[in-house]
Amino acid sequence: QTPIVRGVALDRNEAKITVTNVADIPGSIATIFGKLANDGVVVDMIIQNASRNGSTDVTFTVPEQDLDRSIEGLQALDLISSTSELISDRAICKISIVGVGMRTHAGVAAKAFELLGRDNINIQMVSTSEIKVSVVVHERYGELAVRALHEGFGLHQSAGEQQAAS
Amino acid sequence: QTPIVRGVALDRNEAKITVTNVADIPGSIATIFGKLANDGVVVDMIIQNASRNGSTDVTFTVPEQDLDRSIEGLQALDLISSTSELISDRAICKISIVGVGMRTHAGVAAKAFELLGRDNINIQMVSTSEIKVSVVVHERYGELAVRALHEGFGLHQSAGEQQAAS
Ligand SMILES: C[C@@H](O)[C@H](N)C(=O)O
Ligand SMILES: C[C@@H](O)[C@H](N)C(=O)O
Repeated sequence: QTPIVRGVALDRNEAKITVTNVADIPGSIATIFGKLANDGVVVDMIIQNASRNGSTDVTFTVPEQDLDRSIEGLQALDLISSTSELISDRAICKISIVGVGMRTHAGVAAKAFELLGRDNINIQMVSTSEIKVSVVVHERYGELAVRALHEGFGLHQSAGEQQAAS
Repeated sequence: QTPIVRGVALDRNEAKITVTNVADIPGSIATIFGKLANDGVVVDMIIQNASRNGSTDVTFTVPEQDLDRSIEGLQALDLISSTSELISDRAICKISIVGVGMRTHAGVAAKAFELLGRDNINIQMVSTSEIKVSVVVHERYGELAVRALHEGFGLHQSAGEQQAAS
């Protein structure tokens, strides 16, 4: 049976910003990312879960070197000063399990979560697609998480991956 | 300049389930998706934003035909009856903007949000990666959203895409 998990990537250079209480009306998220794009910020993940009470949080990740500029740019927006606050965190890392056909193999995400949970690694954020399961955890767990996933999925850590992990 | 947006995909056959107030401790999300995997449920997107008060919501999408089975499976879990509730919705669709190198082109996500917002389409959920910006909107907006994105990104709707949209 063809293994569907191809590799594990670790990105330590990420920081996250959560914009809290974004009004759940058309145009809100466009305002936020329009400003970031104008400011030339490189955005990686964007995560927004469904609103339950008229507003929701929007979280995105940027390279750590873009964190201050992202915050300053957003603070200039009316919506930020009046209704939302910015919660930022540099002490995170992103781990991605990369494969193919993972949608029909929901077990891959479940197994990844199980492997991390078993090592007592708390999962802060999750964003998945057919080819990638991405989680954000505290940066202290980066190496342990990669090890747990490699062992659990029977992968050998390549030189290339070890390089990316540093 | 090479266009980096390649196409727009519409999936009308999705339903979403939000598990509310999932304890932000290791193993919680593993329990949820372990059960779903055991029940043979096909999961597409998984979205979890950062917790702010010790718990957070976890949302995932499944084909509409798997919705009832997913709900029944999760209701069997202790965590669901005691602390969390399940909020499900069939009336959604998922729209994905597919391209390459979109991480360094955060403007693509910003532009997609702007195009949708301008047509008064409310964005319920967002999950992005380097190659895909996915949003969940009310199913009534499916066709309008695809049209707005095609026009805004200068794409021609292919026969293949029209097929996928039905
Ligand atoms: C919360 C935010 O995504 C809002 N629903 C919008 O469409 O912009
Ligand atoms: C909320 C949930 O993801 C929890 N943090 C876990 O690791 O399982």
